[in-house]
Amino acid sequence: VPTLIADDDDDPENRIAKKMLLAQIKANYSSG
Amino acid sequence: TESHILQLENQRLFAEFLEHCANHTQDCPEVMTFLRAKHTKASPEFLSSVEFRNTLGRCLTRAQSGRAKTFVYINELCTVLKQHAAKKRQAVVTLEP
Repeated sequence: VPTLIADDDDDPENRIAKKMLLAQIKANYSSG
Repeated sequence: TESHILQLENQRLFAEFLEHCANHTQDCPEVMTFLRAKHTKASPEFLSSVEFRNTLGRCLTRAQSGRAKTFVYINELCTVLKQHAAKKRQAVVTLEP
């Protein structure tokens, strides 16, 4: 039986914030 | 001076925030690099302000109280730092009368 470990990705708001940050980083990297 | 004390206090809080978040962002360390870069580019006035201390203190307290929203607080701090980025120096041309 797999053990469920609560991590940061379990929180929807946190998941969105993570995606936003990674998108900004990618955009910065692409532009310069 | 008061500004200098605030600056040191904010540096300490920011270092504590970085240390805390580093443990929860091991799957994407570039986020911490991004946050550090935003901090470096922020205006010195803002970095030694009460506003920054309050924002930093709030984010740190919340981040330490539960790790489920680490990226939310990092994103919040990045947004605030971006809003207070130091203005690029503009070339000023002085014309002789």
